[in-house]
Amino acid sequence: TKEQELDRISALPGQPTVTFSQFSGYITVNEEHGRALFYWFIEATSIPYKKPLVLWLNGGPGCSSVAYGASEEIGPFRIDRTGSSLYLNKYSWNTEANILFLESPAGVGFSYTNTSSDLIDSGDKRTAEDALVFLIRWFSRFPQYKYRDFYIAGESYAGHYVPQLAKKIHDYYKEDSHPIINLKGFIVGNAVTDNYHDGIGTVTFWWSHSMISDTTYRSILNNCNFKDDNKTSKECDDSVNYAINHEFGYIDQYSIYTPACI
Amino acid sequence: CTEHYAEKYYNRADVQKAMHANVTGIPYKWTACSDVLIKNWKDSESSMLPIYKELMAAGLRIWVFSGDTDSVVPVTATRFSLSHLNLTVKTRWYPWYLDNQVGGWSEVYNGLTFATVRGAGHEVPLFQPKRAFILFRSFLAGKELPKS
Repeated sequence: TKEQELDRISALPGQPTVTFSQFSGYITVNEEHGRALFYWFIEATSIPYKKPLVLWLNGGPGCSSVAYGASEEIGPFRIDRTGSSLYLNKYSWNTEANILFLESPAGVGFSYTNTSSDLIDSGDKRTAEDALVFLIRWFSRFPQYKYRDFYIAGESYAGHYVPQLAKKIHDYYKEDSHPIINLKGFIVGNAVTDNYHDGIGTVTFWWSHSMISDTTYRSILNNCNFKDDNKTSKECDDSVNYAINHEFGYIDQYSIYTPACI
Repeated sequence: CTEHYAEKYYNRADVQKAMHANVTGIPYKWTACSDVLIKNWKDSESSMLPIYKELMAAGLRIWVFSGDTDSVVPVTATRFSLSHLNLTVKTRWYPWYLDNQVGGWSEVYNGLTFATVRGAGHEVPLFQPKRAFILFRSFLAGKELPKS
């Protein structure tokens, strides 16, 4: 489509020569509020018309799939430390599939809203609704991907985004035996899944990996019930804050055996 | 510190032009994570497990993996949560291999595959790119992770 060609990236500054195509741009998901989501689409390195389509979502909430997924995890390019050039990622996932990175919801990265109040009342529900609208309109812009095997992948708080969007798609096409968005499955990593069990499991990991003392472990278990969403007691906060501020030390909590970023 | 590189690169005018980005002149710098959004996040479901059950019943392929050196959403958190689904084991817990090394461990249930990735943090493909790639390729193929 013409719109598709307008989104084609001829080359990124400092990019090595590549054979695959890439596109990026905006898709409006709510005209009234002026919400538009930014995507970066990177086709497979070979026979893209035969490869599946994979949507990648990072979490946060509020974090960018361009910043993390595309630029330091599964995308074809890595950014050098000066931010001036790109080099190739030997284990890029676009050798196996066509990868679509989405900055979601509005307010993340280049995705924007013309209604500033949207930035302070985002949540799971509207994020999933907007993501479904995005996909329906994206497939109109890229009709060659209609009916293609489609998967969703993500990590962290996208442990919410991914199944919630998968459910929206499943419900939307429930009566359709030949759905345009042909969702086959999803894969999530280090995914926020269930507040109560995640909470217990997290403290157990801290203790079993000798990041906290027995005293602190017992204090957290006694004071934090992990059940009441968004409501924690002062005693619970004090116990967890003591662990983080006085027992963890200066580590990268996202990777406890590698150097922390100074 | 890798996200600092992204903060430099994606705030360059020539990069934004090449990506057709920031066409409306967003009144703030591009950043890897939005503080405003995370501090004001409203509705958040307390559990994804009911959706998992519904989509497993619908026949979707569902894989859950976990880098085992992450302490923010650690492997024990995911294992406690998945154990609450009371799934039937199809292939019992086994080490999966890559380059003659244990890449992690995996257990296959009816409707869901769980796998750990040894030595990987929260962003698994960042810390263990080759193991993450094999995980992804196995997922797309619908095949169990290699047993040798």
